[in-house]
Order: sequence, then structure tokens, then C-alpha cells
Amino acid sequence: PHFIIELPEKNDSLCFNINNRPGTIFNLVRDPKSGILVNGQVIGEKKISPNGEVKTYFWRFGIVHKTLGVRLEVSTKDISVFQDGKWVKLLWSDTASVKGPNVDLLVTKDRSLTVTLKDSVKFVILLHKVWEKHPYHRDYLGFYTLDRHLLSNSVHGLLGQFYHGIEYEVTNLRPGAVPEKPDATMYVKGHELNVTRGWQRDFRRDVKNGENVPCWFIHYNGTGLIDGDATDYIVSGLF
Amino acid sequence: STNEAKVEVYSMTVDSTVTSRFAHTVMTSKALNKANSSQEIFFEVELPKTAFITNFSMVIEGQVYVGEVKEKEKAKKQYEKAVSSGQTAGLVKASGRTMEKFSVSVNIAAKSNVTFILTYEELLQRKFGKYEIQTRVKPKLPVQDFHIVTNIYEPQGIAFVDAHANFLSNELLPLVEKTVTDKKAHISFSPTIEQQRKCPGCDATQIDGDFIIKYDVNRAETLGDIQIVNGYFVHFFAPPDLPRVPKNVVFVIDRSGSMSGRKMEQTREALLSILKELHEEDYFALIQFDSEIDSWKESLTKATKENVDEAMVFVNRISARGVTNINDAVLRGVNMLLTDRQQKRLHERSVDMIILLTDGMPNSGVSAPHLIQENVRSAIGGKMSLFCLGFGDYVDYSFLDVMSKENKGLARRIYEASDATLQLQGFYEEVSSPLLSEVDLRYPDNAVDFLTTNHFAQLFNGSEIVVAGRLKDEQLDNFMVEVFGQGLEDDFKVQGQASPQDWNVMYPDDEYIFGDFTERLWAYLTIQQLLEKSKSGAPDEKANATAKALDMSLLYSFVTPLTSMVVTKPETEDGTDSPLIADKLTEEQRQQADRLGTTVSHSYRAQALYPQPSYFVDGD
Repeated sequence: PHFIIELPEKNDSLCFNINNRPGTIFNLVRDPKSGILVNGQVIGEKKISPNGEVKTYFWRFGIVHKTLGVRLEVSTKDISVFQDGKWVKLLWSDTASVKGPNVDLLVTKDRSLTVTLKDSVKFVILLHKVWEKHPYHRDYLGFYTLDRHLLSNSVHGLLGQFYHGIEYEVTNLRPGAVPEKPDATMYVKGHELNVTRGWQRDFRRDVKNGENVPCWFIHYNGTGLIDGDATDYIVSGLF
Repeated sequence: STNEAKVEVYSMTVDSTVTSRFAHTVMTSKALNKANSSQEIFFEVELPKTAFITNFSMVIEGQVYVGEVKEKEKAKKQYEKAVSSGQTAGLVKASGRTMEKFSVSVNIAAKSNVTFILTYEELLQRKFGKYEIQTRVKPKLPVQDFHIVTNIYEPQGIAFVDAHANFLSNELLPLVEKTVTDKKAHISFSPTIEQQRKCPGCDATQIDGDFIIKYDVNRAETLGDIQIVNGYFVHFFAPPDLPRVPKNVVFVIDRSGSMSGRKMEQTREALLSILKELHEEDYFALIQFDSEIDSWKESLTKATKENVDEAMVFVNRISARGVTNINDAVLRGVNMLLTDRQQKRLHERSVDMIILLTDGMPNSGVSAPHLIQENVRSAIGGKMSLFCLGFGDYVDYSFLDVMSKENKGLARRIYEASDATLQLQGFYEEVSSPLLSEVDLRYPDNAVDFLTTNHFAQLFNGSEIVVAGRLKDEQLDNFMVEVFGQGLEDDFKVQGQASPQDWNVMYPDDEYIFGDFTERLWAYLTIQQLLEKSKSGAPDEKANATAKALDMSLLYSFVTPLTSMVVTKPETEDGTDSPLIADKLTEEQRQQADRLGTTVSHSYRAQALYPQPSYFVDGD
């Protein structure tokens, strides 16, 4: 999956990929104070693509709000919500809206799920549907944070650590391996990194084609940009 | 300028009158549409950033269309109305470091004439011991009737006048005529159409660039020169032969990642040459910072040759890394100066200053600009001056500008270019030779009011202090003037009488110079100072200063960042008219234009609000 940190105030974005074996579960957001947890599990292509690269995508997210007693499991197949002591299942094939005391859900048929957890966080999960008979690809999900301002200062995770903002400086722009993607030096979190100007796609407005977001790409699973190592974010279960 | 040869610019005149440093320039261009159909004619000129446009008018077929200065909000409504009906309006663009560009276009009928007249005024500032009048001329083709004429009237007497242009060839050089008498100078440059041509018979012109006049006045009086004209007075203070005061200077140098490469190299070069210029009685310190702050030594060091040599080794090792913690770096400098003062390590009569050089927004430690400003102001507590150099296009200039002005200093933008080293050195030279500190110019309360700023933290060598005000009684014959300051050995104290001069005796052959110049000079200076005040201080003070500046801009017809000049274009074929607008950019708008490499079309552009940051993960 590709991660994008859009920083409109700087008129800039940062991006990195995290790849690991299919089946791995990563922690994306963890806020011990408000009891919020977002974990995601990756899946690989149906078979190894001709170039030998193993690409992975998120196909399942587990979301917990301990304080509100809410649990959500969202996969490419369906959406399950646990609240008030019972599980409710929603289908991607329906357009549905559920308003509860602690959580609001809005499913747009075969396209997106918007989740608002009371007084804490709002996000949208996009469903990317792929032709069923595609030889390599399969359905996958995207996770976009819409509002995180009520989360605490202790929020962390692969995405959560950036909710505090990120300071960096980029300099020494120079030709890169590909003419349209120059390299540069980035100073961030005390590291000096070699980064590449490129772009990644934001699918919120156009789920099929996406929109290009120019960004500084941080190589090697975001090493130097993320706290610690990508493997530090691996967790054993979805919840 | 014209799109086709069917439009001929047949006359171009730049006429400047400088009276006691106050320059009034009128640029006139006349063009003829020789075609059988109507044509769009462009008028594009550049004027100094420090100038305010005071009039813009057009004459078409004998009909005069005069500009009117309006409050920006009101002009905006007129402008928006024009734009919504698909019409264009005038544009002001940033243009290089010292000039800004004004351009409009108008549709002219077949075989018709148009005359554009732009007037602007500025108070010339003395730097490095001279005043400078810069005129930029860029006719696209040779012009039949071409003149640059400047008349300078300086009652103090003219010390020297130097005129040159960057387009002057050996053939054109003798055409610059210069006549200087005791109190008056006349400079003119009027090449014929043939002399303007790049080569005989060809259409290209060699007149393209800056015509610059530099001059200074005589300075005999310690009190300075006080001129009283038509109920207003102006006091120019730059006494001769004052010894320089030793200084204690802390250089706070940004070495964050974004400084790497050329900027860091130029900073090192400039620092090396600045260190060499230090006087032996000066004290200095070097602090370099990214997110970490390292100082060369823990206290200020006397600028002996050995110490300077050692410091140069340190400077040579400064290299870029990390992010930017301006707050702690400046505070380290402040504390160093305060401690050394407390421990009496520094000369008692010496001036304390911090020179901060940075290229970017603070993003480590305390990073909110208003908090840094607050911290620095409270740490400095009026005890030293802070000068800020903002390097490059991405620096938050207004943050540095406010912070300097709150601490008896000033800020300067350093443009990223091959001469950045010279820009850095130049700024240092400007502020590095204090002659007096805490200068107070006092006038009797019962004689004058509406004074411009009359207290100055320093007087630097080669500069000049200017104070203006209004006489309470126009018939007043004289009043007492006193100046106090702190010099090298003693307190500087001087007093004398100011009395009106008879301009008819001084300039018997000049029937009219422009009689209200002292009042306009006072208004110009007052507006400039109010605009500065509107950037910092308490919210009600800011609002008050803005309101006063607006009132005066309207009253004296100055195009400032608060006003616009509106000229209503003649009706077009569809029976509609549309306004032409002249505006004034702020330093922030200029910087934005530089950064984007585009036009800033007044402030009417919708200001895009930053959306929330966004964090997401997805797949291709």
C-alpha cells in the first residue's frame, strides 16, 4: 500500500510504500487515551506479476473505540459493526446510512464507507473493485482520515504519528534515475534521507482513476520518516 | 509597447523633480495608432518599490481620463463588476528587487493618439552616503522624442552628482548632460532617434535599462538641516565627522537542511568577509543552529586578528543539516549579550546587536511565529537591536520584519542569486557602523504637532534621520530644535533655531518648483510609518494605524497597499466602460510573485484557504 501525508500549508506531500508478506497486519492508528485503534491486513496479488514484484494492498480493517464500546470490521466483502452488544452486518452492494449514539456510518454502494466515531475521529474507507476475472489484481481498500483533531497527543501508528504534523526540509534537488522524478535530500526527524519527487494517487474524488498528488517519496518502507521500522507496526490480530 | 509596427510610440519623457530628497516623477508616453482599425495599446512602466503612484491619466482624442484614488475595497467592487462582464483591468507586478511594474492597456481607434501620464513620488533614502534616483526605460523601438530630465533642488548644497546608465555606450555617454551649481543640479539625456538605434537603419533600440543618478548634499551643521515651507517642516539629521561607536555583534546563522548548497556557501563567503571587516574594538560571537544550537564560544570575543582568524576556521566548517529552531538560537544570542553586559566584559559605550540569518520557517522547538516574537521581545527588553536577513523565496519575511522592528532593528530580504554574498555584505555594511544610539529629536510642543517618528534606536554611518511635522502657527518665524544621542565618548547634545528660508532667493530663476513638497514629504513619511505600525502591536493600535494611513492616502492621493487608483476607460464598441486600476504591493505579495514567478494581480485574487491536512493509505 502507498501512504500519503498531504500538507496543504506547505503545499507539499510526503509518500512512502510499506510492503510485507501478504497476511501481515499493520497498526495504522493507536490512541491509548481515547481508546482508538485502527489496524489493517494486507493481501497480495492473485499471483506474482511478470516483473516478480509482490505488491500488497489492504483488504481488511479492524477499528475499535474502546471507550464507546464500538468495533468495526471492514473488508472487501462486507462491513460488520459491533455496538450495544450486538453485531450488525452491512453490504457494499447497498447504499445505507446508520446513525447510532456513538457511531455514524454511511455506505455508498460499491464505493465508500464513511465512519464518524462520536467526538473523536472521522474517516472514509474506499472500496476498489477489480474485474473479477483479472489475472493478477483483486479488490482492495483505501483508508483516508477526514478529521482527527479530537485525538490525543499520544496518537501513533503508521498514519497516526503524522497527525501531530511533521517538520522537514528538502534541498539539493538533483537529477534522479528517471528524468521526471528528480532526487533531493530531506532532513527529517534528525535523519538525512535521499528522496525522490514523484506522485501517488488520491482516489477520493475519482475512485477509478484517482488524482495525482505530487509528493516526496521516501524509499525503503518510509525508513527515516516513520518512527522506528515498518516491522515495529506489525500486530498479531485485527483487534 | 505595441503589438505591431502599426502603432508608433512617438514620444517618451521621464521628468523628475527632486526637492529636498522628495522626488516627483512624471512619465509621459504618446502613441499613435497608424492602422485603419482600432488596436490595443499597452502602457507598461516600472517604478521604484519605495514610490507611491499619485496619478495616472490618459488623453484620448483630446479627452482626459483622470485617475482617482479610492479605498481598495471600493475599487475592488468596481473592478469585480468589470471582470464579471469580461473586461480586463490594470495590473501591478513585482519586478526584481527594487522596482515594480505597472501595466495597462487601452483600445484606441484607427488613426488616433493616446497619451499616458503616470506620476509617482518617493522620499529618497540616504544609503552609504548617497541618494539614488533610479529610472527604468524600456522602449521597444527607437522613439522620435525621447527625454530623461532630472532637476535636483537641495538647499543644503550639492556635494556631488553622478549619472550613469547600464545601457550607455561610448557614443551615448557624451549625451548625458549634467549642470551642477551650488544648490541645484540639472541632468538630461535626450538621444535622437538615430542615436537610439542599435545599428544604423535598424529598428532595435539600445535604450533598455536603468538610468541612475546618485548624489549627496553638503553637511556642515551638526544640528542637521531644517526646512520650513508652507506651514510644514522637515528636519534632515546626519551630522558630519562623528566617530563610530564600537559594537558587540552576535551572528546567529541558520544551517538547517534547506540552506545547503549555494545558500550555505554564500553565507560562509559573506561571513568570512564580514569578519575581516570587524574593527579591533568590536566584540563578536557566532551561533549556528538547526534543531541544535552550537556557538563558537560561550561569550563574545574581541575582534583581534587572532580571534578573527580562529572564527574564520569555525565559519568554514558550517554545513547544512537538520531543521530550524529560530527561537532557541536567538534566545541563546540574547542571553550571551546580556550575560557579557552583566559581567562587564563589554565596552560601556558600545552598541549591542544580533544579526539573524535564516532562510525558512521555524519548525523545531517553539515554532509559532507569534510566540517566537513574544519570547524574543521579552528577552531583549529593549536592550539591543535585532537585524534579520531573510534568505530566499520561502522565508516568512513578515515574521522577521515584525520581529526586527519590535527590537529596534530592521529586516532585509536576500534574493537567491549569484550576488547573494554581496547582498549580505551590503546589509551588514549598512548597519555595522552605528554613530549614535538612542537618538531623540525634540521640538517645542507649542510650535509643532503631527510629528513623524522622532526617536531612533541608531544613526548609522552613511544614512540620515528624517523627521517632519506641521507648524501650529504658519506665521511662526523660528523654533528651537534639540537633538540628543549617545556617542562614543560623551552624550551627543546639540540645539539650535529653525527658521524658514526664502526659496525665491535660493532659486530666483525657478518660478515654481512644487510648493507643497514639504507637506507631501510629511504625508509620505507619516503614511509609511503608519503602515509599519499597522503590522505589529495591539490589535486596536494596528486598526487605528491602518485607518489613519487610509485616510491620509486618500487625502494626499497616494496609491498605498490600502488604496487603488481607478481610471475609467473610454467606452468600448459595445457601449461599456471598464476601469483601469493601479495598486501597491506589500512585501509579502512581492515575495509571493517572486516565488511563483507570476503576476500578482492586486489583492482581488480570491485568497485560497488551506484545506485540512490529509493522511491516507491506498493502493495503485
